[in-house]
Amino acid sequence: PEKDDKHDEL
Amino acid sequence: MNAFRLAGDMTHLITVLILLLKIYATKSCSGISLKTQELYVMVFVARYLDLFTNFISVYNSVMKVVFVTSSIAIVWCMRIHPLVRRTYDKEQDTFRHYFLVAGSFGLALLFNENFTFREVCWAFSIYLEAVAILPQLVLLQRSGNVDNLTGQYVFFLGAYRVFYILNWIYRYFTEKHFSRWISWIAGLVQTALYADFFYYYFISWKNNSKLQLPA
Repeated sequence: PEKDDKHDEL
Repeated sequence: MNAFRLAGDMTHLITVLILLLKIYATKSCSGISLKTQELYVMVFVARYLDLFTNFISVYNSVMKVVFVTSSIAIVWCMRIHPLVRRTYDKEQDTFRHYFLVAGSFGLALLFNENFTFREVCWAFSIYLEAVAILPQLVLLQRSGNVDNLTGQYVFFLGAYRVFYILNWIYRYFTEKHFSRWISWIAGLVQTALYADFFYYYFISWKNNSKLQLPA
């Protein structure tokens, strides 16, 4: 499963 | 991390440095809307709640700390610092920004990715950021002429959002599960708010004249 990149932005 | 995203973050950092420079160098905050700065503190606090729980990268954590501390420092200067607070255009900066807070929070309760505390706060911060510039734009229109540091501040704030939209377009085409519909809509609304400012900024730059916003 894809890494939980939730809200990896600023 | 793609070039658009990095350019967006650097541009955003520049806007904070411009304000800090203006306040530190001139010991004045005339032309700056305290309300917009207070909204930005709320945006960063609500969005960076996961600072200690969800480590993404050193860069990400460092930038979050920089944005939160600098936005608080600016509000502190404008409210507390004895020299700076005297130069605040209190009677001009009258936008009722608490309506923006209430509206954004209401929207976040209705439209969010998951109905969890963190997601609602995140959506709230995205919606609030989209409208946070309004008190500043109203103040600029009221005070008519815009001193160039404040003009550059708003210009770079708009540019940072344009870079983020390019970043989302890039990620949409390069990543399979990329869908940030909340950011998309709020980001487009936010950039649209700058459109007229960009227009007058370009005209003043072209005619090499002082930036005049129609009252």
